[in-house]
Amino acid sequence: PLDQDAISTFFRSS
Amino acid sequence: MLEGKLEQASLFKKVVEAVRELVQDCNFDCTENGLALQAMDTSHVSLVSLLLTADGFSEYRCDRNLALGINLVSLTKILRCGNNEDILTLEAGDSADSLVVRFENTQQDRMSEYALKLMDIDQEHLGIPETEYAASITMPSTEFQRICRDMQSISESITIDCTKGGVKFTCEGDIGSGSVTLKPNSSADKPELCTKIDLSEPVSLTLSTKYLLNFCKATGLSQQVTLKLADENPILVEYPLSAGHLRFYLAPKLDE
Repeated sequence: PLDQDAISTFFRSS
Repeated sequence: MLEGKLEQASLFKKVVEAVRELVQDCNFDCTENGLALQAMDTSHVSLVSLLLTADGFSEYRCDRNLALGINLVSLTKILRCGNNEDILTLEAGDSADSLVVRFENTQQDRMSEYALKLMDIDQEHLGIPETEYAASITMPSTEFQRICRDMQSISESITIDCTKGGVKFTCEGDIGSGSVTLKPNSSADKPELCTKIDLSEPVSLTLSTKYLLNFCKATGLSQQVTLKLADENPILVEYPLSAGHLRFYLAPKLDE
């Protein structure tokens, strides 16, 4: 299965 | 304090119904501009972003910003106490420990009122950067739902390839494979059935079928859905509302 990154690696904490 | 009145409870019921499987506890951020919700799902691969703007309410008042910590399972239980056509009012004081939910039928001879206990939720808030999407596909939401449903039994992933000529959804699993290609089309008398593609460059993303199908719970909120894709970036699946939007972001699966 392909890897799936967490969404927070794309969107920074604000 | 917050006071928001919606002419039809169905909108709020549908919105909560659409996100409650992804998100359990979340803050509803109330400002003078409206109600907003941003939350990651429990496995942190997708993000829900809801906005109900103040002008979508028949009456709206919020004189101080409030974060209402709500358990969506509990909210669902309370929303089920009202009918779809009822007028719905949400009310919370500045330091309230509960959200008052009021239903009034259209004949205005039955009023009910429920209070939902609020929670303190320490929630991470993510900043969503301005993204230049390579492709934007607008299509009937029922078509998107059908593709996700059909492919769910074949594969855990769906690959979306978008070119100028069309958008192709592909899946590959143990039993075999499948694909659906949609070409741009337009119909002046039924714009809700159109498929429109805006493309700056061809793009391909592989995504989890389970999550895409989960986003399709919002199908009843809008006749059209927009998919926005950029290479190696989360897909944006957007259901426009009459005043606001319901957006889902899903991290792509990355090929090693």
